[in-house]
Amino acid sequence: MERSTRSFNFGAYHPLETIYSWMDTLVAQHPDLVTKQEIGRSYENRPMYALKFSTGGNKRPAIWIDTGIHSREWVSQATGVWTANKIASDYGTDASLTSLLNTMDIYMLILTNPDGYAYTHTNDRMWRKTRSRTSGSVCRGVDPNRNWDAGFGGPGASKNPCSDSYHGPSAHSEIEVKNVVNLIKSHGNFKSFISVHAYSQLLMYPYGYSCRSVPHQPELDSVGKAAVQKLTSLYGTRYKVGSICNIIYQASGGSIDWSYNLGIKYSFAFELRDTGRYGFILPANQIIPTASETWLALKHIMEHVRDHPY
Amino acid sequence: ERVFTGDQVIRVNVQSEEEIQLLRALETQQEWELDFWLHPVSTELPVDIRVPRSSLGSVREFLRAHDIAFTVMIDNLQEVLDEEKAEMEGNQM
Repeated sequence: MERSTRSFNFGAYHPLETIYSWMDTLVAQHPDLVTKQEIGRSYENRPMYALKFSTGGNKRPAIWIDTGIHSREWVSQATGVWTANKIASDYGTDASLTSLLNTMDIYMLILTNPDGYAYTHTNDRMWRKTRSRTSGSVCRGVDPNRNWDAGFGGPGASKNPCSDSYHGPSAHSEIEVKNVVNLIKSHGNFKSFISVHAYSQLLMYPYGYSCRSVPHQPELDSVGKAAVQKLTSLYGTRYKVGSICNIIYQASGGSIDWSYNLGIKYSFAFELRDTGRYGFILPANQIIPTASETWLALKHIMEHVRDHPY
Repeated sequence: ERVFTGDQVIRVNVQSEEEIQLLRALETQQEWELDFWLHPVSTELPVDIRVPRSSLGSVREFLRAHDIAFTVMIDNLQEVLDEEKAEMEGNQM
């Protein structure tokens, strides 16, 4: 009773331990749909938990959603928590989501950079990277979104360990990245890979490491534009849609470039809302509006994935 | 715990490619320890920079000298962080 009645405040920021404990509550409340899987440990040996939403089957076509790869982007993790609860709560009542989960699985990694996230709560709210040590340098951490094996070490990432966009000593050197790579590769049937960041109000698709168009660019662009239209319909929040390289800058070693090159066609990255006043320090009262509008876009993408098997 | 007392976050709505190049040059100024929250990429997107208190004078001087208009998005970052932490602790209670 205590667990099921515990009221969790989705409109607030929470430390890592609270989010992990809430995950157990969510699993306990939805035992036939949600499981918590430890996909590995972080550099500082924190568990990395993926929530799996599944109604059965074995290695069904799946959708990957990660939040919080850059630890200071707190509205991203908070949106992940709200979204996980939304999926669990709406299954069985939302016909479209129910039909999706009757044929596909959804995996959510809410704290993709647990060491960095813990560090933003205890030591440095502005920390973005992992907390790994680099031999020969006093500086710590690697930008986990420059560490993927996709144009690794190319333009748009730094070789300076003290830089916030340091790509690391080698591709997948960060155990947090390696854990995701291993899960995606061993599963082998992911059809969509969505990474949620903040802030800038952008919905992007590959490539970041190169400005040439991907083969599926027209489809990704039209899905992205339609998804953003749904998002904007809620509160009028305006997003731009395009490839990472064309819409912001060349950035090598990014996760959705890696997933796309692995064959996961529907690879997208969100940069959540920016009110123009707070940047990374988005007030907690904006969490639920941000998550609610993002959900409309996420749902549109997931429905497209469901309806366009490949 | 690291504090950001007196640090400001400034926003530049870049007007030209030249301003983008100037801001990119600013990114390379290691001694000012600037933290680019949004990088200079295009005139379509703003540039947000967290400026440590110790570098505020130099950065303002640089922007004025190049006639680059900016606004102050966060006047004292530590104040905002303190509010965020107080709210979180209140919620934990």
